[in-house]
Amino acid sequence: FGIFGNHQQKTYEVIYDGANGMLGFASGGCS
Amino acid sequence: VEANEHIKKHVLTLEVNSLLASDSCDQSMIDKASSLQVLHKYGPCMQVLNDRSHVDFLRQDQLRVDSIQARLSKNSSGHGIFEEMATKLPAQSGIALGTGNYVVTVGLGTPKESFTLEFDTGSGITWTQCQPCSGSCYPQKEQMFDPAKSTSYNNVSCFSASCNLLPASERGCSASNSTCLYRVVYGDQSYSQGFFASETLTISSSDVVTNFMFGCGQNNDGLFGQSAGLLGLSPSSESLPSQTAEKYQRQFSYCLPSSPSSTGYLNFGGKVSQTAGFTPLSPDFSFYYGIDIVGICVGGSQLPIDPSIFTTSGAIIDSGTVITRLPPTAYKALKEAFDGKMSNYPKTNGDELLDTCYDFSNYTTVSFPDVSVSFKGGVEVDIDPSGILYPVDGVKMVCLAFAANMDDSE
Repeated sequence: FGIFGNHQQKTYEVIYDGANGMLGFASGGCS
Repeated sequence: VEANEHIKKHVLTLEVNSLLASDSCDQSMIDKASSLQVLHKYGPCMQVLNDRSHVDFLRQDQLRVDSIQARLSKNSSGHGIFEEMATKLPAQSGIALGTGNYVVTVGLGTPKESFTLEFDTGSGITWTQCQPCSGSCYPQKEQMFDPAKSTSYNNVSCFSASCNLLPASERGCSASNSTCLYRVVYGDQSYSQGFFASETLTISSSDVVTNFMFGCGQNNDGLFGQSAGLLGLSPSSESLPSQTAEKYQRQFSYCLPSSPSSTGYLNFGGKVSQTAGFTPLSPDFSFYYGIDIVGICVGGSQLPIDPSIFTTSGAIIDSGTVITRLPPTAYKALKEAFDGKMSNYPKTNGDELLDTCYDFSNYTTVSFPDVSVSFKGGVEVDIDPSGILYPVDGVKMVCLAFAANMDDSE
């Protein structure tokens, strides 16, 4: 199993939408 | 000229020293009243002494990945591999598994007291160390939670539906008074056990969760930094997102800062960016959030990786694993493409985990190709420059921050 780790998630807003079964990425999330 | 412009767009330049964490804490970035502030567990914002090296972090990361792989293998095969693997993993003093590297501070009890918890999308139960700590407890930053001082604390009965939120393997019942008990053991034998109880959880002044089921830990061991416990954000039924599904519709978001000396945030509910790209979550995993990687670009060029390499084993996203793990075939293509554009820099021996490393001692700035990962649904994530390289030993050993699994089917 591949794993997308936290080092590669940095500065993105990572959005868990469990109700709709979706995962989102938005750039510039921390600014 | 056009070709040169194209190439330029896919080259990143960094000051070498920016790869290293600052000694001072910069909390200026985040000021959201309804957000939890995210800090690195060992960064300067935690204001605790840290003598642990990146080599330790990477060893801990591999133990966590071994544990995840074993649990997923058990999930898919049903042959109990996790238990077998768990006993084989070395018990390493001072290293905790299953816990994340980032912490948030939440309120617990009435009146509310603050506790710093590691947040982890790969863990289910939320727990904190509890007085009277009838077994043993490790030292923590804040005073330990005392249920006797809270008017909203209640133990859960074994016969209530709440007790069944826990997986059968983590659930127990007190023979003397039928109180629901929990016991969670991580892959390195570190653990927390105690009472499964309900309490008021305060995320922010506008986000208060009553009757939140959590673990009141009476016996806890392992190195959890100086945090007070763990905030479980996995998809499983005992996690915070599952328990608050009516309130937040299983929606939460976070941003992890580019440096351990900066802050990020954790939000619950639908307060999310409108510009996000979305990929479907796989329903195949009950403990983890499954995603589908479909491709990787280096320096603007798509790597020649057969899509089946990614689909054979699948993938998850995890807030507690540091280094992204790829099928070996995909990793080989990535490292060869990346290394091919780094010929200007002296190579150096790698770490146990990271094998594509450079010595930047004689450079003030370095240039390297950008890396992007594509997910099902057309989402392309351009990895932040801070996420492409990892300083294992200062600037003497800076490595490509990706690693390979054992084989493509893992």
